[in-house]
Amino acid sequence: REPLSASMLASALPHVQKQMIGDRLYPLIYALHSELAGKITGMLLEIDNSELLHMLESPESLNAKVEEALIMLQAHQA
Amino acid sequence: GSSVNWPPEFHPGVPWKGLQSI
Repeated sequence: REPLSASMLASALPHVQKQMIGDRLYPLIYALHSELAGKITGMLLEIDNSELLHMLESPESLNAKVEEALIMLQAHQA
Repeated sequence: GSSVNWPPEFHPGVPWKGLQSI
Protein backbone atom coordinates (compact mmCIF):
# COMPACT_ATOMS: atom_id res chain seq x y z
CA ARG A 1 0.00 0.00 0.00
CA GLU A 2 1.11 3.56 -0.61
CA PRO A 3 2.05 5.62 2.46
CA LEU A 4 -0.73 7.52 4.14
CA SER A 5 -0.43 11.22 3.31
CA ALA A 6 -1.82 14.36 4.89
CA SER A 7 -3.75 15.09 1.71
CA MET A 8 -5.36 11.64 1.77
CA LEU A 9 -6.43 12.28 5.35
CA ALA A 10 -7.68 15.78 4.66
CA SER A 11 -10.58 14.49 2.56
CA ALA A 12 -11.87 12.28 5.38
CA LEU A 13 -13.97 13.05 8.46
CA PRO A 14 -11.99 13.33 11.73
CA HIS A 15 -13.02 9.94 13.13
CA VAL A 16 -12.34 8.33 9.74
CA GLN A 17 -8.89 9.95 9.73
CA LYS A 18 -8.13 8.18 13.02
CA GLN A 19 -9.50 4.94 11.56
CA MET A 20 -7.20 5.26 8.53
CA ILE A 21 -4.18 5.92 10.75
CA GLY A 22 -5.13 3.15 13.15
CA ASP A 23 -5.34 0.62 10.32
CA ARG A 24 -1.73 1.47 9.40
CA LEU A 25 -0.49 1.75 12.98
CA TYR A 26 -2.01 -1.44 14.39
CA PRO A 27 0.11 -3.97 12.42
CA LEU A 28 3.29 -2.11 13.37
CA ILE A 29 2.35 -2.15 17.06
CA TYR A 30 1.13 -5.74 16.84
CA ALA A 31 4.61 -6.76 15.71
CA LEU A 32 6.00 -5.24 18.92
CA HIS A 33 3.32 -6.14 21.48
CA SER A 34 0.71 -8.50 20.06
CA GLU A 35 -1.32 -8.86 23.27
CA LEU A 36 -1.67 -5.12 23.92
CA ALA A 37 -1.72 -3.87 20.33
CA GLY A 38 -5.38 -2.80 20.41
CA LYS A 39 -5.04 -0.79 23.61
CA ILE A 40 -1.72 0.77 22.64
CA THR A 41 -3.10 1.76 19.23
CA GLY A 42 -6.14 3.28 20.94
CA MET A 43 -3.91 5.32 23.23
CA LEU A 44 -1.64 6.52 20.43
CA LEU A 45 -4.61 7.62 18.31
CA GLU A 46 -5.11 10.44 20.84
CA ILE A 47 -1.92 12.02 19.44
CA ASP A 48 -2.14 14.71 16.73
CA ASN A 49 -2.52 13.29 13.23
CA SER A 50 0.58 15.09 11.95
CA GLU A 51 2.69 13.39 14.59
CA LEU A 52 1.00 10.04 13.93
CA LEU A 53 1.89 10.31 10.24
CA HIS A 54 5.50 10.97 11.23
CA MET A 55 5.46 7.92 13.51
CA LEU A 56 4.23 5.74 10.63
CA GLU A 57 7.36 6.75 8.70
CA SER A 58 9.75 6.62 11.65
CA PRO A 59 10.15 3.33 13.55
CA GLU A 60 12.25 5.09 16.20
CA SER A 61 9.51 7.62 16.92
CA LEU A 62 6.90 4.88 16.97
CA ASN A 63 8.92 2.69 19.33
CA ALA A 64 9.44 5.58 21.73
CA LYS A 65 5.70 6.36 21.85
CA VAL A 66 4.81 2.68 22.22
CA GLU A 67 7.14 2.43 25.23
CA GLU A 68 5.55 5.56 26.75
CA ALA A 69 2.10 4.10 26.21
CA LEU A 70 3.13 0.80 27.81
CA ILE A 71 4.38 2.59 30.92
CA MET A 72 1.13 4.55 31.17
CA LEU A 73 -0.90 1.39 30.67
CA GLN A 74 1.01 -0.53 33.32
CA ALA A 75 0.68 2.37 35.77
CA HIS A 76 -3.05 2.51 35.06
CA GLN A 77 -3.50 -1.21 35.62
CA ALA A 78 -1.43 -1.29 38.82
CA GLY B 1 -12.28 2.82 39.99
CA SER B 2 -14.65 3.43 37.11
CA SER B 3 -11.90 3.89 34.52
CA VAL B 4 -11.68 0.24 33.47
CA ASN B 5 -12.80 1.22 29.97
CA TRP B 6 -9.65 3.25 29.41
CA PRO B 7 -7.90 3.07 27.05
CA PRO B 8 -10.30 2.59 24.15
CA GLU B 9 -9.17 -0.46 22.22
CA PHE B 10 -8.60 -0.32 18.48
CA HIS B 11 -9.61 -3.25 16.31
CA PRO B 12 -8.49 -3.33 12.66
CA GLY B 13 -11.37 -2.91 10.25
CA VAL B 14 -13.79 -1.86 12.99
CA PRO B 15 -14.98 1.78 12.95
CA TRP B 16 -13.00 3.74 15.51
CA LYS B 17 -15.15 5.28 18.24
CA GLY B 18 -12.43 6.58 20.50
CA LEU B 19 -13.16 10.18 19.57
CA GLN B 20 -16.94 10.07 19.45
CA SER B 21 -17.20 13.21 21.59
CA ILE B 22 -15.93 15.43 18.76
